[in-house]
Amino acid sequence: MNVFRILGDLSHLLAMFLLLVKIWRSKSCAGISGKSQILFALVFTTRYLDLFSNFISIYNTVMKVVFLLCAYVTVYMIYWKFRKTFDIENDTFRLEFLLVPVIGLSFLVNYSYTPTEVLWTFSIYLESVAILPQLFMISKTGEAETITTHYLFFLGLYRALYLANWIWRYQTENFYDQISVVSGVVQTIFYCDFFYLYVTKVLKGKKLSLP
Amino acid sequence: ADLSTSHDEL
Repeated sequence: MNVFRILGDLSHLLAMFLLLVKIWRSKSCAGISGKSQILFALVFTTRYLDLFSNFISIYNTVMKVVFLLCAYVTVYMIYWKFRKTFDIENDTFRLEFLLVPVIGLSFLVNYSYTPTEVLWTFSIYLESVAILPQLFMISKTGEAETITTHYLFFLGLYRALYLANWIWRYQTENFYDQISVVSGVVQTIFYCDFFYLYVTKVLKGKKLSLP
Repeated sequence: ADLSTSHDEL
């Protein structure tokens, strides 16, 4: 464990809490892509199958449970509790365009063909594209609530911190997880234009609105 | 580390 990974996990946790706070306080999930949240729930479900079979540490187990809970509570709030505020007509990204290539790739490129390993690989590839429906929705509506931009910032920051974690682990323990690193780079690149807008607009107190 | 079995990251 290193500081980049701890900060990354905390940034990830903060992002999920920010989203839950936004939906709970505003009693609305306007501007949130339910499809992205479904994909995140799928990412955690397929990645944490070893939750009970492969004990790493208390921290690891607790964080996996918390992440799974946050993901499913968020999906529940969007598609059930506050479903009247869910603007489904703007959440139109075709999930099959993401799932088909990700499923294909996880069978083509993985570390081994065991079911848990292929599912783990699927979750890594899926996570790198899971935010696309959300970013697509924002580009379609042309704006986003400020707390939603904070959510996206910390969500993007978490994987950027993981990149630093992988550099650190390569230097210190010669650890190299190629699938995670390549997917993490792709994932972080998808956030770049959002990061630019976040720094140039939101941090200057303006509302995030796309030209 | 042999990655194909235990992934220790979240």
